[in-house]
Amino acid sequence: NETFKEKSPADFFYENMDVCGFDNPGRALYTAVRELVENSLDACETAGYLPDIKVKLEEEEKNMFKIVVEDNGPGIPPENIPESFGKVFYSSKYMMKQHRGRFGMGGTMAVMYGQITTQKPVHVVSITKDYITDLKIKIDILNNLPVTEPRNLEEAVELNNTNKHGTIIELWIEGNYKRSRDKIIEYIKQTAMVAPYATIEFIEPDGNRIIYGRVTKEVPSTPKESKPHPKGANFELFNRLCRRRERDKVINFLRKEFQALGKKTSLKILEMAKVDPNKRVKELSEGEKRRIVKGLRNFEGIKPPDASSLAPIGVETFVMGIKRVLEPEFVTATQRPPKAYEGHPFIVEVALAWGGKIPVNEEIKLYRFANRIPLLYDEWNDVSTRVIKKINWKRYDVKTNSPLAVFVHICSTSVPYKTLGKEYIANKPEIRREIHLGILKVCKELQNFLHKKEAKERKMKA
Amino acid sequence: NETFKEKSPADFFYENMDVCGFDNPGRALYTAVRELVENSLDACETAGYLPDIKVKLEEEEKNMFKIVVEDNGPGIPPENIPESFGKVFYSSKYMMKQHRGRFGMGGTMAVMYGQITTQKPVHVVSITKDYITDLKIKIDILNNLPVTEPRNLEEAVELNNTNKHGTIIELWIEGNYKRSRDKIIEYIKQTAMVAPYATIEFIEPDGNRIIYGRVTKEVPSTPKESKPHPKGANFELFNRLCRRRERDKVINFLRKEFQALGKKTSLKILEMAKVDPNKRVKELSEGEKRRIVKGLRNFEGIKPPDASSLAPIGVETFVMGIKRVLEPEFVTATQRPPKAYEGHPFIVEVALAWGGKIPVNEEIKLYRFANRIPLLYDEWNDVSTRVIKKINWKRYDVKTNSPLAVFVHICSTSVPYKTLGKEYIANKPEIRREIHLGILKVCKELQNFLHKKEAKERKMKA
Ligand SMILES: Nc1ncnc2c1ncn2[C@@H]1O[C@H](COP(=O)(O)OP(=O)(O)OP(=O)(O)O)[C@@H](O)[C@H]1O
Ligand SMILES: Nc1ncnc2c1ncn2[C@@H]1O[C@H](COP(=O)(O)OP(=O)(O)OP(=O)(O)O)[C@@H](O)[C@H]1O
Ligand SMILES: [Mg+2]
Ligand SMILES: [Mg+2]
Repeated sequence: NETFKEKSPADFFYENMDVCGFDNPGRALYTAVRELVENSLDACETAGYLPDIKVKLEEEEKNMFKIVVEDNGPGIPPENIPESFGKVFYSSKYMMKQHRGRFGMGGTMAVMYGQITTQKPVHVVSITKDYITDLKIKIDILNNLPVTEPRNLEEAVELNNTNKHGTIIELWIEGNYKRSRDKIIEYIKQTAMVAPYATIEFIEPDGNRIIYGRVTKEVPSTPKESKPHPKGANFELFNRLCRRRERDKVINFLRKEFQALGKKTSLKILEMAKVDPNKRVKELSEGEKRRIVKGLRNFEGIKPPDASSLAPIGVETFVMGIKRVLEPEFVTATQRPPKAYEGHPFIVEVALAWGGKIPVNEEIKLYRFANRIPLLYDEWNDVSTRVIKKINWKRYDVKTNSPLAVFVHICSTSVPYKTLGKEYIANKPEIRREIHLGILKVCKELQNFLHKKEAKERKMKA
Repeated sequence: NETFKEKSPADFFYENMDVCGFDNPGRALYTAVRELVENSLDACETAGYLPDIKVKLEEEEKNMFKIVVEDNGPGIPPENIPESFGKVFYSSKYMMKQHRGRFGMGGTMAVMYGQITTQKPVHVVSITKDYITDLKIKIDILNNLPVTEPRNLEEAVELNNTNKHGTIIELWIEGNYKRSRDKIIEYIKQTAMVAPYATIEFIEPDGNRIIYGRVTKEVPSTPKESKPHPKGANFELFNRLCRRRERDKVINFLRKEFQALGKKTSLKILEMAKVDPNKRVKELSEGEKRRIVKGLRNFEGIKPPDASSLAPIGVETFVMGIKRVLEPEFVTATQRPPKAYEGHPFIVEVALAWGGKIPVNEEIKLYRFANRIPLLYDEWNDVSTRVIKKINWKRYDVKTNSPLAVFVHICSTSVPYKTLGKEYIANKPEIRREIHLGILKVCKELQNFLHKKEAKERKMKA
């Protein structure tokens, strides 16, 4: 009597586009631009190139837009292109390393929204070192599979005899530029703020050009893939790792599969779990596994995760980016040491800018970033907002109507987004603590600046 | 060089449990209870039974809980049990009808969290009219498939020779009752508030029993599945419907596949789209389809969706539920007429209670419900909060520190949740408008009550 059904991931998100950031045509235009720009920046940074990104919006018909995003990245290998844009939960970023992308669905959802509102496929031209691919892609939503034009991928590929490389995406979607213009422009501006090594050009539908040229040639360091940290252990992770090293002795298994586990610590954990260190992994009983997992999670004194899987903005780069875009009178930034929440390494960077061209606000203006992505929506529930609200600004001699802006960047191998549209970040106590300590530091520096400034002004009046 | 991978839906959510409401052990306990209780209530209401729900929490070890949820619902057919709890995106509620459930993942995610934190399977005993099934289920996360114990489902099933029916779920998870106790108790209380026809019993880990016995025997009306409304038309929907009736004439196809389309309106839409009404669906060109979809979406004067797919609480039932739980001095409720957003029918119900046992609050206390689910988290970004914030309460003679509570219930075939944890609702203008109008009405009624009360008090003093 009940109609039990299963759904493909594409069909599921087709029915639930609000949870992916495609709420309405205005918001969809913003999200589509965001997802494509983040893919381009990820690609360039992973390859170590200084990004040149061009975004163009054209209103082809009333409320029907063509979005063009072009980058000088490494391109996409031909065989991976159809699924990269025509399959939900397909990604090259499913690993413990910092990228903007993480879900394996952003590009595909933009294609889906375009397809259901305009009937048009996405047009991808991607140039790698070896190949040039020119392909149109739609999604078979019921089956979560790409449908390409031409049908046969080989007809879309030729050898690359140039030394060019990069990707051009052309996407048609129903949109509302009036509604989303301010947010899109702000997104481009804030993206440039935390990526001063990138040149980003945005051409509006009326032809107006907004350019942020790079102000540094220093490419950000490329993060390395890291092993899981013991504090993130759970039974699923443990069982998967066990299957990879069944014949190893458990003492060697622990040290090879987890980071931050030296010989001494591993022996202690096994001793507390009452497990013989020389036992083979495949011979561990369920009870022994349970005690080991518990031990990994609860053992006090494991080193914090190493931060080589992270790529923070850096204090100097952060200051440079804020100066370029907001031209404040005073700006300071701080980087907290690497920490972890639930086994995931993270670094918090906090900056504060005052005066100059920063407008006077009744409320403290908060800029939020996660893995260098500007977060422009749903700030009220965000972990950073919770911290800002609890700061007693008067203690630092900050008046209520101040030309003040605060910037919080959280980078992690696993940013704890609460939504698939990457709108805001969960209230993790470890992260909240680091934001709080970062803000206290930049507040003190602001206080010193305001005192010096006030002393100077009194001197000049005297 | 790039490691392109695909993930199963189970594996994806295993890596992203924050987006499903499993942020930490305290929150996980709340979400698991919520998901199981909502499944039980859905099952009873769909079958037309007065729900008897029993929830029991036992702390078997420090921070390891056994959750038992028992209902007198229709049970689950044996062949559907493994996937109902062992497969993400599997549901009997994927249709245009109001239920609490909608995503096809709540029960499965609770099982997953339990499995990765305790290694234990869920234990399901389900009794339908014909069968009794007793089964333990785990999830093969990498493949999104159930793994049952016993392996062979038939060994778990016997004939039902009793006239009992219902389902018992036993689930073991890592939890933190100290952290989530207040929220769980509030959730049970608010569930009872909008389901006064249900008897709900909650037994805490220390043995304390909280019972809400039913105060009415009136079962809520069972919603009927409805056809899509033209305003929700997009190319994917249209193409799927076309495939079902390829040989029909397009004029008949429109009237059969969409609701609210009479012969006159359908002819007008086809005329504006320049399509011959007698043309067969499979002969429509891409251009013709495009113009028809546009016409369906934009045509002014299509009747609003019919509300038979909805089951609002009802003004009297809402008042009864609020009275029973909060014992106010004054309570009023109103039901807005059925409307639609993006083709999805919805009804807004607003209630307001004042005085009696309602505590004085500095801020207006807002209770939010969607399809009878109490929403207890992330209220700041919710559409209802936005409306409440803009109300000028002084206009209705409401003082700042008032014993006042406002209740908003939104029911729809497609509640526009922003999160898969069903935390808050998107800011849809059509819904916002109805909430606003509902609040204005109950505010005026409150104002009348306060005037009468004040007049009475002045008389008594004189
Ligand atoms: N401009 C590009 N250059 C190179 N590779 C790209 C580009 N755009 C997309 N890709 C590839 O396509 C894959 C899928 O992109 P998609 O945006 O759907 O997911 P993602 O970026 O991995 O994760 P998220 O959903 O969080 O954005 C990416 O992982 C990347 O490998
Ligand atoms: N107590 C129950 N009685 C009867 N059927 C049940 C019960 N619990 C679960 N089910 C069945 O199992 C299916 C899957 O449940 P699950 O919670 O995973 O998804 P859902 O309720 O359909 O959607 P959502 O994820 O929004 O809760 C349900 O659709 C329902 O058919
Ligand atoms: Mg992406
Ligand atoms: Mg459910």
